[in-house]
Parts: sequence; structure tokens; C-alpha cells
Amino acid sequence: KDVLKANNELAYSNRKLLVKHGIFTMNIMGAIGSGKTTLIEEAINALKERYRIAVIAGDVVAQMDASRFEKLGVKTVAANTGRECHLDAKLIERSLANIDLKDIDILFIENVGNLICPVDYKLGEHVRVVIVSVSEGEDTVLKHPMIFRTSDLAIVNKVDISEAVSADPSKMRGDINQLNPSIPVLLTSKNDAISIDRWIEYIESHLE
Amino acid sequence: KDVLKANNELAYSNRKLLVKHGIFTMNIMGAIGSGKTTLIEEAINALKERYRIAVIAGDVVAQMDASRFEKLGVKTVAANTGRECHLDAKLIERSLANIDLKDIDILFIENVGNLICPVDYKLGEHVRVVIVSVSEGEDTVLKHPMIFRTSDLAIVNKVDISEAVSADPSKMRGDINQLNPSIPVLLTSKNDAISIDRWIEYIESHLE
Ligand SMILES: Nc1nc2c(ncn2[C@@H]2O[C@H](COP(=O)(O)OP(=O)(O)OP(=O)(O)O)[C@@H](O)[C@H]2O)c(=O)[nH]1
Ligand SMILES: Nc1nc2c(ncn2[C@@H]2O[C@H](COP(=O)(O)OP(=O)(O)OP(=O)(O)O)[C@@H](O)[C@H]2O)c(=O)[nH]1
Ligand SMILES: [Mg+2]
Ligand SMILES: [Mg+2]
Ligand SMILES: [Zn+2]
Ligand SMILES: [Zn+2]
Repeated sequence: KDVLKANNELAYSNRKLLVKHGIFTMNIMGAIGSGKTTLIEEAINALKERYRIAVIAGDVVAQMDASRFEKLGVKTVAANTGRECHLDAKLIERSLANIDLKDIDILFIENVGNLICPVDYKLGEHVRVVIVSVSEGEDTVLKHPMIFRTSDLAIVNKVDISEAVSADPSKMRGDINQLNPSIPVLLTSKNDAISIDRWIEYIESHLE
Repeated sequence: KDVLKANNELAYSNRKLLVKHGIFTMNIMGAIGSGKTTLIEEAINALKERYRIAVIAGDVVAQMDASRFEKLGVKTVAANTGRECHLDAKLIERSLANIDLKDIDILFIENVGNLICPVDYKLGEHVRVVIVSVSEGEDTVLKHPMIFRTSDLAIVNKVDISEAVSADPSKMRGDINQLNPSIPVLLTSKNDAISIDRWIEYIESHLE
């Protein structure tokens, strides 16, 4: 498909621009409500004293999540995707034009809630993170093999409510590693500080 | 867009075919893991003695949900959507060719988990149902106005875990009615038989 070819060429030029400025860029993907904004908020709070951070918040109504990031005092761009259920490289190129790239160390891109389309649309990111929450159901991983095969990190989130939704996070981790044996998998909960430390450590390991 | 125009023409002819056979058709939409399959299972168990039921289960890996319906003994078609994150009228037309329509009273169509694309792709259904679960976050309704404005019934599901995810189901119901004052809103939980009875009654009210 020509659309994807054009997108990936633009993603490549986004990437060159980000590398030129030494910006570490993460594409944060996951289903609607999986915890993308929450995990980015945790990362911002843990890292903003030592690193200069910007966020591009993508969604059909992008301002709602963008406001959560603005409250934390970091440069935020709301990228409205209109009727599209994924971000693309064009929207990222436009968003980057609104950021002073020489002032940034880390760029978080929050993608639209979706485990399907983001697989095909590269944006220019260094690292692709996929979040799946236990409340989506234990079989959600096996139902969406492609995104787990093509991501750099997987996070099983909201493990604090596993019992309430009768889901087993370690089975979900097993399913992820069955699809992609080399991908690291974190089990997190916003109510478990140690699990959040592991997420922050993963990010920092890319910054040295 | 010509794609949507062609889709809606095909949806119209699907609808004519279903009406000719007197089949009541519901398009069940909602985010990934919102409870679509569970609510259809409940409806099948409550109605299969009195009505002849078929299900079209749409997803990128459609067989997993299709197997859940097959276990209940109803005619099931797995509609694999490939890399698309929504069902379209073409895929429904093809699925209908695999069902003996003179033997059916009710057709459930489980759409792909997504609160965006299904808005634009009519399938030929009589009733459009949108499910949102409390675990997706309290603001999920306001973030996806279009699907709540264009559905016939809204369901706020998994209310049994509202406290665990700090979400208020009545606020979510308020948000739905703010976007669409005339849409009926049900609050359900698979663990609350009375709430499921309300869902069954809604379906039956269309069958008389
Ligand atoms: N119990 C529990 N709830 C969580 C956790 N992480 C996030 N949540 C809740 O889940 C809901 C959705 O979280 P968000 O961070 O907004 O999710 P999101 O993926 O950004 O959602 P969208 O941008 O709308 O797709 C909110 O109510 C959060 O409070 C967790 O670890 N445990
Ligand atoms: N606590 C609770 N869990 C529920 C409820 N309804 C569904 N679930 C759970 O939520 C998970 C997902 O339910 P499904 O019915 O498979 O959701 P779905 O919308 O069909 O999911 P996909 O087809 O993968 O998009 C399963 O683990 C269910 O057991 C409910 O009312 N309360
Ligand atoms: Mg978010
Ligand atoms: Mg399902
Ligand atoms: Zn999409
Ligand atoms: Zn789609």
C-alpha cells in the first residue's frame, strides 16, 4: 500500500530529525483506557528534574489527556486525529514543528487507544511500548499478536485488580513471550511504587 | 469519501436482505475488552430457547470469540478483519452468505474493539449498541463523542469494579446523556443478574 510506504518514509525523516537533536522518543501504545497517560505521568514525575521532557498526546479528542500533561509543567502538543484511530508520521511531523527540539531530551508520544493500526504506522520513534491491562481480558494478548511481535517493551498493567477481573498477569506475560521471546515484559500497577520504578529504570537505561 | 459511500450502499442492501427474512440485527460495539462477548453470551443463554440465534464475530483473530459462541450451540461465523480495526458491510455480506437466513430470528454482530471507526461503517443493522466499561476510565465517554451520539443503546459495564478503578458509573451515564439526551443507558455487571435482565428486556422489546 502506497499510504504505508509514504508514511514510513516520513517516519524515517522524523527519526533523523529527532536523532540530530539527541531526543529519545517513545511511542506509547495500548487499548483505550489501558493506562498510557498514567504511565507517562509517572515517568514525567520521576524524570522531569533531570531531563527535559515533551509529550505529543494523540487522540480524537486529544486535549483531555494533553491537559493532564500540561498540569505537570512539560511541553505538550495535542494531536487531534480526527476520525482516524491511529497517529501517523504526518501528524507527528506537524507536531514536532511546534516543539523547540533543542530544549528536549525525552519525547513521549501517546498513541490513540488501539492494538491494531499502530502496528503499521511508524512515527519516527526509537522505542515502541505496548500496554495491555488485565481488565481487557486474559486473551487480549493472543488476540492481537502483531503488536506484541513488533514492540520493544510490553507492560501488563493494573495488576492490582487482577482478582476482580479474574485475569492472571503471569499467563499474559507468558502469552507475550510465546509471541515474542525477546521482548522484556513488566507487570505494573499505579498503586505499586516498585513496579513503577522498574518502568522508570527501563526508560533511564536508554538515556545513558 | 467514496469508500464510505460504497460501504453504506452495501449496508443498505444487507439491511433489506435481513428485513426480508424478518431477522432483528444488533451491531455490538465497544473498546477492546469492554464486555461485548460476555453480554452477547448472556443474551444467547437467556433467549436461545425461544428464538433462533446467529452470531457474526468480527476481529483480527476472530476464532477466539467465535469459539465461545459455538460452545453455546448457536450458528457462528468468524469474520477475520485482517489488519482492519473495524467490520464493514462487505465482510457482513460475505458472512451472511454462510448463514441460512430463513432459520434465524436474531443476529448479533460483535464488532472489532474500537470506539472510533465503527461510527463510519454501517453494516445493515437495526440497532447499534455501544458498551463502555468503567475500567477504561471515567473520561472515556467524553473522549469518544461520535459513537455515543450515533448509537441506539449505551451500556456502562463492569460496574462491580467501579471502586477498584475509582470510576463513577452515574457520571458516565450523565456524560452519555449530555452527548445524546435520547439514548437509553443501562448499567450492567455480569455478576448482577437484575442488570442483565434489563439488557435482555431491551432486546425483547424489539422482538414483539
Ligand atoms: N486500578 C488501577 N487503575 C489504573 C491503573 N492505571 C490506570 N488506571 C486507571 O485506568 C483508567 C484509564 O487510565 P489512563 O491512564 O487514562 O488510560 P489511557 O490508556 O491513557 O486511556 P485513553 O487515553 O483514553 O486511551 C483511569 O481511571 C486510571 O485511573 C492501575 O495500575 N491500576
Ligand atoms: N468484573 C467484571 N468483568 C467483566 C464483566 N464483563 C466482562 N468482564 C471481563 O472482562 C474481560 C473481557 O470480556 P469480553 O466479554 O471478552 O470483552 P470483549 O469486549 O468481547 O473483548 P474483545 O472481543 O477482546 O474486544 C473478561 O475477562 C471478562 O470476564 C463484568 O461485568 N464485570
Ligand atoms: Mg490517555
Ligand atoms: Mg469479544
Ligand atoms: Zn486506525
Ligand atoms: Zn478502523
